[in-house]
Amino acid sequence: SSTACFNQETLQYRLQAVIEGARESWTYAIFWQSSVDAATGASLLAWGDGYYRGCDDDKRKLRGASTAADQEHRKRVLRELNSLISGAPPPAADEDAVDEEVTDTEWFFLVSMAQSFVDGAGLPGHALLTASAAWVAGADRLASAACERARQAQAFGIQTMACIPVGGGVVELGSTGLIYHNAEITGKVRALFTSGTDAFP
Amino acid sequence: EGDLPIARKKSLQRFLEKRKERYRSPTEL
Repeated sequence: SSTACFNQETLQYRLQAVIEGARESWTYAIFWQSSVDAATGASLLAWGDGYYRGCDDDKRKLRGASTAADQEHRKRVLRELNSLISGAPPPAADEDAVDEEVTDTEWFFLVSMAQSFVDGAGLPGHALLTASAAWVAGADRLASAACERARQAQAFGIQTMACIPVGGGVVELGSTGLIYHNAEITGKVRALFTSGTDAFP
Repeated sequence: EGDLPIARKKSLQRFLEKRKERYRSPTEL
């Protein structure tokens, strides 16, 4: 696959270029990397890389729909992840390094790292299977989608989700705003992700 | 959990670092 040529750094540049160069305000971009399970032969999409931009009203909508218990849980997970990355023991809750509340979209992006899609499951899997972009705009449409990930996205404040198949995987874009399908962004994603070499940038 | 795949670990590290920067910046408050 051409994506075998993408290393982590060029993936990050590509995702960043999509988000920062877009006319629309996208909250995040994720590259789901395609592979085949050697044991079962099943097609698998798993986390390749992601770029989180956040949304302009992150600060105003810190809590979103989350409860105090949700926040406590999210902060504890972030403390543990910080510790895992740094190698230092996690700080006690009262000397918290993660004192800012974890927004719904931050949390959705974070839990995405642990997700995968088998044999065309989910919106990313569907896009890969059909080799065409899947675009869902509107909270109501996401909430009623036949896809757990789309419903989860809506529950965490995402209003628009687009999945665009590219060489070796699928690029997923999410926004807290309402963005209708446009060919410009899908074309841009395809161009950025099918150049197929590590010459980028 | 102690053995994250490298792609996830790098993504996670980047996300956590950027998050710290984002919330540290007084101009964004």
